[in-house]
Amino acid sequence: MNIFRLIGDLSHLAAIIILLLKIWKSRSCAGISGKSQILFAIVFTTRYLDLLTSFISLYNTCMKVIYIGCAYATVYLIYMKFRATYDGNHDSFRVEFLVVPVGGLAVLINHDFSFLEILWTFSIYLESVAILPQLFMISKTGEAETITTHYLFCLGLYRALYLFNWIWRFYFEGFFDMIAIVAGVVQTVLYCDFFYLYVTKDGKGYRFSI
Amino acid sequence: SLEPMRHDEL
Repeated sequence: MNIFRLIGDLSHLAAIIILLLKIWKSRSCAGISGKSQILFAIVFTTRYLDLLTSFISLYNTCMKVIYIGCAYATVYLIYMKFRATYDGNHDSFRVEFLVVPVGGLAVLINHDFSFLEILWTFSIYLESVAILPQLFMISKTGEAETITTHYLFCLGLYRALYLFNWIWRFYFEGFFDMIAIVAGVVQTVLYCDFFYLYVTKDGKGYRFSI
Repeated sequence: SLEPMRHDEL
């Protein structure tokens, strides 16, 4: 564990909780892409199957359980409890265009052709693009609430910090995972445009264009 | 080894 990892994990946790609280407090999921949240739930589910096979630490287990729990809670709030506020018309990204190629890539490019390994690889690839429906939705409506931009900022920060974590681990622990690194770079790049807007608009709600 | 990163990172 290094400082980049720890702050990255906490930033990720903050993003997840910000989104849950935003929906819960406002009793509305307007402006939130349910599709992105379903993708994240799939990401956590397929990656954390190792909860059943290997124990790393209490920290590791707790965080994984919290991530999975929050992901499903978010999906529940969007599609069940507050579904009347869900803006399905604007959440029109075709997720099959992500899931199918990502699934194919996971089968083709992985470290080991085994069931759990392919699911892990799939989750890594899928996470790198899971935010696209959300970014697409914002670009379509042309606006995002301030709290939604904080959510995206924390999520992007988590990814950027993981890149530093991997540089750290390469130098001090001598290992690296090319699949995770390439996917992580792709994911971070997707946030660059957003980061720029977030910083220049001082985190205020903004009009967004591609 | 690649293993540690697999299960350790979130």
